[in-house]
Amino acid sequence: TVGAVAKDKNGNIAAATSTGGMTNKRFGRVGDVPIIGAGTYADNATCAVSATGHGEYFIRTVVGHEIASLMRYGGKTLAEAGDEVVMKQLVEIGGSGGIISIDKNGNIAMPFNSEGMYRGYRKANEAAKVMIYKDE
Amino acid sequence: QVDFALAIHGGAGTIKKENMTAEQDAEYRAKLEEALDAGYKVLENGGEALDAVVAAVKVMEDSPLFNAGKGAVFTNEGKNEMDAAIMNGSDRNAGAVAGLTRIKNPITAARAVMENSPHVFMSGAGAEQFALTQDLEQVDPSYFYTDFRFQQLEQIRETEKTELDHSSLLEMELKDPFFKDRKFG
Repeated sequence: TVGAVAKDKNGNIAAATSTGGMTNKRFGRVGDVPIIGAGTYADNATCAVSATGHGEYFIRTVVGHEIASLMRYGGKTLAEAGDEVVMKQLVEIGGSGGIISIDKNGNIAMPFNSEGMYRGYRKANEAAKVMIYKDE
Repeated sequence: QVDFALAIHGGAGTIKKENMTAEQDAEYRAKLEEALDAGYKVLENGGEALDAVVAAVKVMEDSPLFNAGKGAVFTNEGKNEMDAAIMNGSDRNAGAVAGLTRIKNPITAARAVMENSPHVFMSGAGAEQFALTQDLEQVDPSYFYTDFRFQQLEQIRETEKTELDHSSLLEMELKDPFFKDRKFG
């Protein structure tokens, strides 16, 4: 699953996600679709999120919206909210994967609870940073 | 406050340094950087976040390295069925599609649902029918085929034919990170 989140010069944020789902899927199963609110979410007031991993767990945790809600109502930072959802809530129910996220100030958080995640970011006037493994 | 920025992902899972060759590692990093550059260029020139995320995702959809667009995994029926979603933070408008087989860049179909329809989510034949009216680039379904992904499907199909003991299951998981996910298929 691939995805991107961005903040532009006008302060708007957006999220996009695209996937082939899981190998061998059947029965019209749509568990890996980046459902709005779960795998893909954006709201200028809080954050933009794109997720990758075991989709059905991300749906059950409503990952994107949950992160935004923790920021909106719980006063958490982007990093705190992402950690709470990806490293705690998802793990508790056995969900594996990660997210990339950005807030209205251009802060970026990319927590994941799997062995690795293909990921990267680039901020204005900075070089791109690309990472794959957990220890990067 | 950062003037503009973007982040991308290309999938998560049992990705370990010891399972990657130096060439594979370099190939992934180069493609991720290309995707970042595509989005960055949009933002640097004053473009919208929405255009930046689409530009970045399209680079990865066009690469067989990732499970999206070309290089997507196969369904049990041996097809590539793709899903995509997009959301705009300024007005919380959103669009999503599921089960596309002929649109080269599924993310553009999700955006078309968001911008050119009164709906949020379309799936299957209807989604494809809508996408085909949107002047989006179409391809033959064979465009999405990659041998690596098809072999993954064959491996899983084969294991379903036989009753496996614990050791052979473990062996499969070690050989192929996607095998671990078979129950989700």
